[in-house]
Amino acid sequence: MFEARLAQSNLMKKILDAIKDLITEANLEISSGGISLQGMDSSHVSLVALLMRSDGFSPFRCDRNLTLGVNLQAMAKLMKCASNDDILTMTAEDNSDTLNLQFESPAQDKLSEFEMKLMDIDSEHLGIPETEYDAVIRMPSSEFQRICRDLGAGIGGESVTIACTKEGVKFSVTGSVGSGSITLKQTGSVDKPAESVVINMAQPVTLIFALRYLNSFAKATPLSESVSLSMSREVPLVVEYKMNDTGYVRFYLAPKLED
Amino acid sequence: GSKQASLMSFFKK
Repeated sequence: MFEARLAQSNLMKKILDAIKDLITEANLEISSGGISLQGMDSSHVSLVALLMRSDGFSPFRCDRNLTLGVNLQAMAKLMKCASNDDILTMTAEDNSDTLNLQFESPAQDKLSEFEMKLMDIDSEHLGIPETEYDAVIRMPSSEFQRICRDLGAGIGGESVTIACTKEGVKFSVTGSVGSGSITLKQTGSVDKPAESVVINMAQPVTLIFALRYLNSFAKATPLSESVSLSMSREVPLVVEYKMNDTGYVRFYLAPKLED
Repeated sequence: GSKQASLMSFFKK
């Protein structure tokens, strides 16, 4: 038996909206630690890793580990039937082929119940090596979203070069109408961590990425006020949105390498 | 020019 009760349906809506365009279906892995998911996009360039720790739910019950194959687009549509502040309860029997979703209004005067069919999904679980990153940049998530949008829409760029030095982080593109760059300097004050740009750097690093993936990752912006970018030479970028202390959505993106 | 790498070349199955 699996049961997980989440105080705000809104969180699940935001998570599904953040990942459903990149991966349309995935296995939700349920264990005593919580709910996790890993999936690659169809072109094998990016990967989504989700963790919702059990302590983010009240209660959370998982008698034995379960793998629930879910069509994320369908689940996102179903979640739209919940009001943002509805209490979400997910339940599944041990050998069930359905996931039950229950939305309860805060005043407890409305209860919606849905049964979602599960599917068998062949998924390759990849081992992600532990990496010491050359640079970890933390910035407001809205700023990251804005930069990705402006460089894509404004310049028509396909590839973005991200160069990180102690002074700041520079995003550059060359596109159909010309070229451009946006540089963010490290902010002095750390009074407001969510509004700061903080660079932790062992050595300068420059990498090239497909901009459209970064724009897709930025759909997770509502999940967190800040985002971190972890970069090392010739390894995938990690873009992480933390959900308070209860979990994260991480996106991994393979770089473009010189021929 | 630059070429898009696959994640599979970094992460093991």
